[in-house]
Amino acid sequence: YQTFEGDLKWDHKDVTYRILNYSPDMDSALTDDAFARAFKVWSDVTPLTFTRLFDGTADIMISFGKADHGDPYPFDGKDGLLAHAYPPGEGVQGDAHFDDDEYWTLGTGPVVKTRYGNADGAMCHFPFTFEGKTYSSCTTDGRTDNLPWCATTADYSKDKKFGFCPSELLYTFGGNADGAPCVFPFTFLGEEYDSCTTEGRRDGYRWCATTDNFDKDIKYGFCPSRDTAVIGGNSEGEPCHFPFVFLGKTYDSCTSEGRGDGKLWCSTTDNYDDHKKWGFCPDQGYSLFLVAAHEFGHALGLDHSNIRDALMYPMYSYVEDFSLHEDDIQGIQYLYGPKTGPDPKPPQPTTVPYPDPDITDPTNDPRPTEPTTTTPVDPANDACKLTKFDTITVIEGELHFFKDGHYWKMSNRNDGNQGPFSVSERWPAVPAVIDSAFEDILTKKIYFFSGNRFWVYTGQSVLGPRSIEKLGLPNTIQKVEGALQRGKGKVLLFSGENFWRLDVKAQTIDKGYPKYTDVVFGGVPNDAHDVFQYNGHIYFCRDRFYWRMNSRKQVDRVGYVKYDLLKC
Amino acid sequence: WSLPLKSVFVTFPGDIMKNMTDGELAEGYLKKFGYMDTLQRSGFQSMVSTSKALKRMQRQMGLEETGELDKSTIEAMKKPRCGVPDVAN
Repeated sequence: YQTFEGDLKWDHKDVTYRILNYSPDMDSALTDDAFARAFKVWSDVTPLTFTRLFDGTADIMISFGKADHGDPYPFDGKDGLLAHAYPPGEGVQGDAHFDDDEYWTLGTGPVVKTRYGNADGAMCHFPFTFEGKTYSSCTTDGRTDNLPWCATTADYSKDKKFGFCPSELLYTFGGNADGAPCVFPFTFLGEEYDSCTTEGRRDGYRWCATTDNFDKDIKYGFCPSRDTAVIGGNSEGEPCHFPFVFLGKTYDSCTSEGRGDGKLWCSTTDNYDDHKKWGFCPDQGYSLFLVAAHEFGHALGLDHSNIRDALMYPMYSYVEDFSLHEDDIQGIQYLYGPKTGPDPKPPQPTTVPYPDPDITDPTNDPRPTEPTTTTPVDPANDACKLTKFDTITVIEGELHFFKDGHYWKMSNRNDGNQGPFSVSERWPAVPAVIDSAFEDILTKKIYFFSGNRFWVYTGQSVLGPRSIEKLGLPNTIQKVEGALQRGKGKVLLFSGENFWRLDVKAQTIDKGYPKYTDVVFGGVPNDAHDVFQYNGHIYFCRDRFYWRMNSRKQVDRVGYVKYDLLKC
Repeated sequence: WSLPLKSVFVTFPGDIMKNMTDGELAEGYLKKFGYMDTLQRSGFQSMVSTSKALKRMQRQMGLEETGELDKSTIEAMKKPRCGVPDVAN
């Protein structure tokens, strides 16, 4: 995945959106639903919520437009560019635009929602039979009012379930006439019109007057596209006229003749050669849900991914049973953290199993900023008598627990912990109190951090102490409290409520850091004194507890360090 | 067998998608999606930058990185997609 330069993202979780206009291709209720489902794709995996506004300015303003639609990035007619969106921010930032020269569906052909009739707004069922004839589109057969209708089951004669199809004779959308149907003929600028027109508009949308005189009443609405209407071309919204003549030949169905791109088209009059009126024939169309989910990913801060199956891959491909790819989830949770369920509550101990000096007298174990002589740990003491360690990390595949110049090891092989061992015997240059440590996966070098200094061991040889500012960390950091390997050559370094990403090879901190721990790793304490990676999970430790996070950045366990990790 | 009908290509009024050559299509695509900067380059330089830009696009799309305008690359450029550039700019 990629995020935009500077990890642009919303600085609030309750994001708002507003639908500014609709496409004539789909009933507005279907469009509303497609957008709501597209937002749910992202709210299902993040703490974000999406609230629809019906006026004023929302974070994400959604609109349809054609060709030059008012921003510096014009669309390009049918196919090609489908939509675009801007990363989070003020003004046009965060907005999403959809190319209305496309044929918007749910990805598998016409979605025709009926109105009135006796099917409660059910979708047309294509094909359906009526009086022995099979229909694969709406029809006016059987009616004298020229209103297109369809059956909502396969057999009208048997079920008698029907509804009316989108038609400007039935309703309009948008405009200022509250959805009233067109009135034909109507007068506009002194001219009479018998059908919807794009006259008077630059955006190519078809409209009509809802009274017989627009000049007088100024009442209008936009015309819904009929399911048989052509797309694009120069006759948007008109139905094909079959048969039609093209280059002297007669055609009874759509054809790709005359085009180099193989797209199916038809004439909307009986003779193309004479009238040159044409459009593309309805095809599977593009899923408004899928394209919107992709564009909303941009509006939330995700750039394109190079994972072919990811939603944020630049190219469109229809998917029947959609689910977010891991890459998309990692990307969006990198920005906003995972969906936070109830905050994990560490188990409250009913009795204190051991005399626990740490919680009785905080002065008992002040965290020295500079390494000092350590309070002796009786080597006979096993690790189970301690509640808090200086640091925990994996070295050579084994968990290491460090405390005051000693360390214990937990191998996967057996249940017991081994130790204590003396730190100074194995790593003589390193002070007794270690704030954090990690073994670089690629080079096997071991980094130790104490206060604002660090040491790097390669086998027995050591480099250090050096100031952590050498790595690009700010001098305001008291100590590095945790280290997480993130793939090859990157390590996250935690301190307080923040973390930085270290490029180990370049020995410097990546741009765009620090980030807040609780934003990216939602659900864990943001004052953890230790963070480490173990067996594919991330552990955040505070006092005697740990919060375990899985690869999807969900906290899947809270427990005791000594029982679950040290196996006491 | 009758000779295959020679297809006649017609320019349809209002058809935004002009019949472009593959080279024009590719250059427009690489610029539009941020693989190639829009300032004009001359001759040899232009070829190098186009080849490099093609390789970057082929990598982004999971295609074989030939640096050539091969068939699969042209097909990918004709596929419907999002208008947001692939290379942050």
